[in-house]
Amino acid sequence: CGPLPLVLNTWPFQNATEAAWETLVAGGSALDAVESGCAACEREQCDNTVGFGGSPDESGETTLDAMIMDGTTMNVGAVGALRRIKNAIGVARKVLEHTAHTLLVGDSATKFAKSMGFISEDLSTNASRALHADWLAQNCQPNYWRNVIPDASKYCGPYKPPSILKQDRSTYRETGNNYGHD
Amino acid sequence: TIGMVVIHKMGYTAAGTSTNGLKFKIPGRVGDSPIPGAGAYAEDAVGAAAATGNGDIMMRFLPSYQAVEYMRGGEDPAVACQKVVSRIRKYFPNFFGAVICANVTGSYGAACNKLPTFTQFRFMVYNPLTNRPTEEKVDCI
Repeated sequence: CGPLPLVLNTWPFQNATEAAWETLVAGGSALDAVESGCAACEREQCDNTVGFGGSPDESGETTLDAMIMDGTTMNVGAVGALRRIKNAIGVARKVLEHTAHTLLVGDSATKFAKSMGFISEDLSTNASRALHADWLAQNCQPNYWRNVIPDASKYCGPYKPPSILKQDRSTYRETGNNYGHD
Repeated sequence: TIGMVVIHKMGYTAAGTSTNGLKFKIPGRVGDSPIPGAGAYAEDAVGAAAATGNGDIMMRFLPSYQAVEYMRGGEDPAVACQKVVSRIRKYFPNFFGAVICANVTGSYGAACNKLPTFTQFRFMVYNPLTNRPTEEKVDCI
């Protein structure tokens, strides 16, 4: 057994841990603490894997995913592929508190966020634009296309499935190798 | 990706994640992070867990839900995390991923899948004993 309360988070994102703890000390709930801890990382762009200005998609856009779960009520709020809103965990909290839904995605999640008072803004930065430009210059490697033409391990798209005649009979089996990570 | 688990002093639990996903993903791709039971899961009767790694693979195994179920069955948080990693590794030996687990008594643990380039997983802990945010490391299995 360990003493309570307890804050635990992945990776050495110390400021997130601190922010969550301070929220608890100030009388906040466990949910408030998770929200403030994750929001700290969104603001600080932890490791460039959280928040704006990181992980541009093939079109160069940064989109965000977040969820928050209340272990007392088993209520959840989540956003997927959220566009143009920086505080993804804040929007997830609004989904939990102001809807009967669990997960909102894409442009519609952005519309919901704006209705909740969040500001719509560009999530790209010079760093993410440079990262994307380099990727394009390297023939769009790595990418996550399989079984397409042109050969995705050599060329950029646009891609399409090989013609039916030539289609490889065996179903493609992912190995899980050389994956990036969320 | 940040995955976070909080156990309140009254035993209330919460968990959450936030991420900008996978570099150069196909537009529209969503990973494990926002999926309840994959990116994070919490239940006051047991505890909570959160996961990080390559979400396209991990989400298929609902790692944080599974970790909570192992803890419900009496497993220690560290063992619950290890069992989840082992389940995924059976099908995808080279997956990149880690899981953090905590139960409502305040015990916690973590586990990760050992790769040539990933042998230790670093995570943060804060409780009345540590008295400040403390980094811990776990050797990957």
